[in-house]
Amino acid sequence: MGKWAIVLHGGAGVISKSMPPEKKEEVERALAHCLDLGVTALKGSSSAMDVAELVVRALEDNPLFNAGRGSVLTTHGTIEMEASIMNGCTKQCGAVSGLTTVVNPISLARLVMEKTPHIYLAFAGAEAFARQQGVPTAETEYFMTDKSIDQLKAVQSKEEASCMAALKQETGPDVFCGELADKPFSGE
Amino acid sequence: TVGCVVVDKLGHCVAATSTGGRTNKMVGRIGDTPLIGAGNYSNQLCAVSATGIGEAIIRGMAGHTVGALMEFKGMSLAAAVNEVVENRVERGTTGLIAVSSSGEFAMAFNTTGMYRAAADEDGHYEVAIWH
Repeated sequence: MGKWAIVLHGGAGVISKSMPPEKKEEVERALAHCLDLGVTALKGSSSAMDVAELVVRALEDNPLFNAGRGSVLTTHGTIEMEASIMNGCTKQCGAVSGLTTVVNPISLARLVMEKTPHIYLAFAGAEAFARQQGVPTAETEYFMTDKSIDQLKAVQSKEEASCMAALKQETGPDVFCGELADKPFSGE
Repeated sequence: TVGCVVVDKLGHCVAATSTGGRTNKMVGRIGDTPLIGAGNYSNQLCAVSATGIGEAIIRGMAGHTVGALMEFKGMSLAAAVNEVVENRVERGTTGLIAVSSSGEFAMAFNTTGMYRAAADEDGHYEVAIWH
């Protein structure tokens, strides 16, 4: 028998070291909770596949992280989620994109892997497959948070300011405000 | 983005990744994590999940490259992950977590921080944000 190991992440980017202590503790508690779920399952001899899905579902359910509940918003203020899962032994894999109502996208990705001859379903087709499989769904409000709404407003106001500044500098007719808004990366 | 990589007692590796994407992304944009081989990949040697700017992770084919460096160059998991994060993707764009079939794990990022946690059978237990 080999040794088990588990690692999880909840996003990367520009994370300020001046984060309030209570916020830092809240994030660390959430990460530890999800890790503990996985460790307990591994000690109970659950398979790697079951443990990976279990832990990502817990991360998706936590609004602190950018997936599932707490997902960030598109330019139109809508939700579009993605997920994927891959088994190294069999090279079986499944992926979904453009989900708007599925509570746990990672579980739908696993269903794509296990229940279809395909690897990747997206947008209307993925949503239809979710209905067919009877996975839990929710209205948009479930996924949106005050934080995600504020983030979108902040980015879009910055985009407008950047675009106006570029136009004032006469950078030419090809100024694309979307590109300007793309920088700098502030993380997830 | 969130993700989890696991190796169980049988040495089976699995990678799982899920995301809401990026704030203010264009409607219809695909490509943070669900592209198998880029932000999510696993083979008989390792499992890898990425977070950060999806476009950079796709250009670097980050997940598959970790597996390929191990398979074809004989690199250790840690060396392969560091090679990808330091040299195969743009700075400030990527975080990677990975496990190997023999129970090693690695976490690396070229951003200022990555929310992360890890544990193994030897009793290692870690929750961290910055370097």
